[in-house]
Amino acid sequence: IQPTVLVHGGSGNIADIKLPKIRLGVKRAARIGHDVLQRTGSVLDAVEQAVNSLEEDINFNAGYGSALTYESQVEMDAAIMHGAQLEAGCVSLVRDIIHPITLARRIMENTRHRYLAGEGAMRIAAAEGFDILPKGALVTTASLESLAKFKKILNKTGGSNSYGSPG
Amino acid sequence: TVGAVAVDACGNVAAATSIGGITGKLPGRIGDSPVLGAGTYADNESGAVSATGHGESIMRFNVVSRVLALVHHSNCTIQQAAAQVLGEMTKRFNETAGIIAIDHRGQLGIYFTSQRMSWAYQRGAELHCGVDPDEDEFENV
Repeated sequence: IQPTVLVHGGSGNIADIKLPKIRLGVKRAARIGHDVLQRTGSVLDAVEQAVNSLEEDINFNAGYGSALTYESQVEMDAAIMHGAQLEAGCVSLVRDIIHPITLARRIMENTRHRYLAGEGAMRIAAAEGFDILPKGALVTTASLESLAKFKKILNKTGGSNSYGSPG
Repeated sequence: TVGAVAVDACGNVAAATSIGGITGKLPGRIGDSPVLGAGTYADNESGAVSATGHGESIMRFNVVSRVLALVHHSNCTIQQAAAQVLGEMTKRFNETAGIIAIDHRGQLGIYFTSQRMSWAYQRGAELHCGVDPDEDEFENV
């Protein structure tokens, strides 16, 4: 088997104007993941680092650049899993950290649980030394514009569209 | 949503998925991404999958579990399994999704029922990338 790292950056109606940066981002993530796999031999390191790269990229809906709640907040979810022993870590309702996937891995490796959400997940982030960013640090101009557009459509349709475009 | 799957030379697989959610979601909403078997799963006996798209539908249809079950229990390739399950999901819920997958033999699955899905993979010195259906841009790195 030839070692391989495959990534995605989300599905939906991706605007033509965004394509060059989107292509660049997924190619960079695949290369980073592959380099890590070659260097460490760890598939878990490979997928974590590939996703870290996309979480840092403003052009993707994860980490910095995440979609916003109706109240303009960032709430992120992530999961990571290794196929050998079916080990897994999951987080939900995570705020103010740039790498939820790394927090999911720490929960898998350093706690007695496999899925933590909200305050409990954030306590682990603090205990594990994650950089807790100031409130609103992950909110981008593009995500605010998307939310404003969504609210405008919601007002026009009288609430028939309950959510914005999927991730 | 962003995600990654990987396989090493011994057939070990892993999957990771991370998401900010849906624009305008209610506080506390959780989609498919962190739910094992819905948006993320990895098992050396079948493969690794990460999903993207309409989270409520992916979760209700248990998309990733269904894909890996088809690979494990039938002669489906992972690409055929992906196409079948996502086709069924879109038919049942009238919502779209996409997945990336690697089976335990290193075969790839890249399929989406949405208009577009960005993906890329590196295998050896080959770097492949696509966004539109049937697109496969290739370069040597």
